[in-house]
Amino acid sequence: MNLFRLLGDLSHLASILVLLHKIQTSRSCRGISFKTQALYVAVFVARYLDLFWRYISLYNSAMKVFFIGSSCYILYLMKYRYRPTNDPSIDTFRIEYLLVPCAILSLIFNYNFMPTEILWSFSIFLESVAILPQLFMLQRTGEAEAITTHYLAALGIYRALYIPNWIYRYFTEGVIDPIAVTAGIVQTGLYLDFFYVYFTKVLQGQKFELPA
Amino acid sequence: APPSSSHDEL
Repeated sequence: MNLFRLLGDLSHLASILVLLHKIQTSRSCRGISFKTQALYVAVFVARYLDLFWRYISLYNSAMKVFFIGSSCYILYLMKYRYRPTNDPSIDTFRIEYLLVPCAILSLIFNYNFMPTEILWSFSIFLESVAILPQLFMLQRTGEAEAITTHYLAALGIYRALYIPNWIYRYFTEGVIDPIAVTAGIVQTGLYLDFFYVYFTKVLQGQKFELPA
Repeated sequence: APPSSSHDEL
């Protein structure tokens, strides 16, 4: 564990708390992509079920339980409690275009051709693109509530911080994980446009609006 | 063990 990874994980944790706060206080999931949230459930279940056979630390297990639990809870909120505020007609990204390529990539690129390792690779690839339905929805509506952009910023910062973590681990432990690093760089890259608008507009007190 | 360091990451 190093500071980059810890801050990254805390940013990830914060992003989910911000999202829950947004949904609970506004009693609405407007502006949130159900598809992205469903993909995160798939990511967490595929990767974190290893907590049943691989113990790393109490911190690691507790975070895994939290991420699986909170992501399922968010789906429940969107699908049941605040269902009327969820508008599927603007959440139109075709997720099979993500699921199928990720499944194929995980069969080719993995560290061992066994179900648990293929699932691990699949979750890494899927996580890197799971935000696309959300970004696509943002692009379509052209604007977002400030709190939704804080959620996205925290989520993006989480992955961005994993990059210095890998650089640090390369120099201190001599290890490099090509699958995680490649997917992580792609994932962070997807946020660059969003970050630009977030830092130049939202943090300056302006509304999040995309140029037409 | 798989030759991956990231299995201890979240």
